[in-house]
Amino acid sequence: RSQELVKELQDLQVAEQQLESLIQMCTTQFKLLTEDPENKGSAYVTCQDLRSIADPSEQLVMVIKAPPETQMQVSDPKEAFQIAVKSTQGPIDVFLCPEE
Amino acid sequence: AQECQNLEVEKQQRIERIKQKRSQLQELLLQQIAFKNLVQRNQHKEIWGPPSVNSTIQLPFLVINTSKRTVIDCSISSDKFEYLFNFDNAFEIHDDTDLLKRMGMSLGLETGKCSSEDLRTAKSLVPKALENYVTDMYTKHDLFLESSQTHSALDMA
Amino acid sequence: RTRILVSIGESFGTSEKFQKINQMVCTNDRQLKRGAEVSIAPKPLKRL
Repeated sequence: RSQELVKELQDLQVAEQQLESLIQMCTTQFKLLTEDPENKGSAYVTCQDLRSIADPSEQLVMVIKAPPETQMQVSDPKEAFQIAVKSTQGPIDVFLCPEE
Repeated sequence: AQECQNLEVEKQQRIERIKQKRSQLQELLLQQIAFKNLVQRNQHKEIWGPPSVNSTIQLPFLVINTSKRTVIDCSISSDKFEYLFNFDNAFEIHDDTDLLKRMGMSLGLETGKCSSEDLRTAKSLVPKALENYVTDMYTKHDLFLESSQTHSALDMA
Repeated sequence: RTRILVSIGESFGTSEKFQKINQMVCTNDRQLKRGAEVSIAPKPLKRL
């Protein structure tokens, strides 16, 4: 039984390493994809897209565009519904999705 | 017996880690499929001309939605580096990935509502080496349906 | 105050964190608003 388990563990170790390298490859590939100038220009959603998901007659939809490494702090909801957003690399843009 | 027991524990831990890594990889694939689909859709639309000014939101972004009756008290620093929002009602926060999935950009793979046609499209958007992970997502929902089937740990891995 | 900290501004990868936050906020909304005040929970976003 012990030899069987050692063999299984080796196979699982190979499977885990394979997954790790695939994750690494995918992450790198995705970064290149999002930074490719050709894609960058067309990587947007429209206000119409947002309205198709959030019913604008009942919902207020606030959009936050923040530079990388911006910190968002959400207070413990038991005490207050509070969100603090703090950037170190540039101004943060916040706007409401227009109703129509 | 003790050694076997330790090996069993180690095996379960390894299987758990492999499951987590699989879902992390599948999440990355969903993001990639959703992103490429969005770009293709927009480039296709742009043939008829660019979108109207101020009607687009460039990725990445976040969305906070709340009831229209919510009062939001907002303080902003002069350099716009800091914002503080106080709501008097509950809110929800969603990131762009979540919105793209809701817009159907991930072809319903994560909800099991993907047609075989969409599955072909999804597989064409990822590297060949990863196609079977996309197929897995598609069949995974079938697997849950056939929950009676017992898969050996290695199969699952 | 305890706070939940999320790094934003990167492309993708934070969905899970927000799902947890949304769950916490909505559950606490009901507790906070017990009694007189009406709790107005956000309407869940649609899935096309």
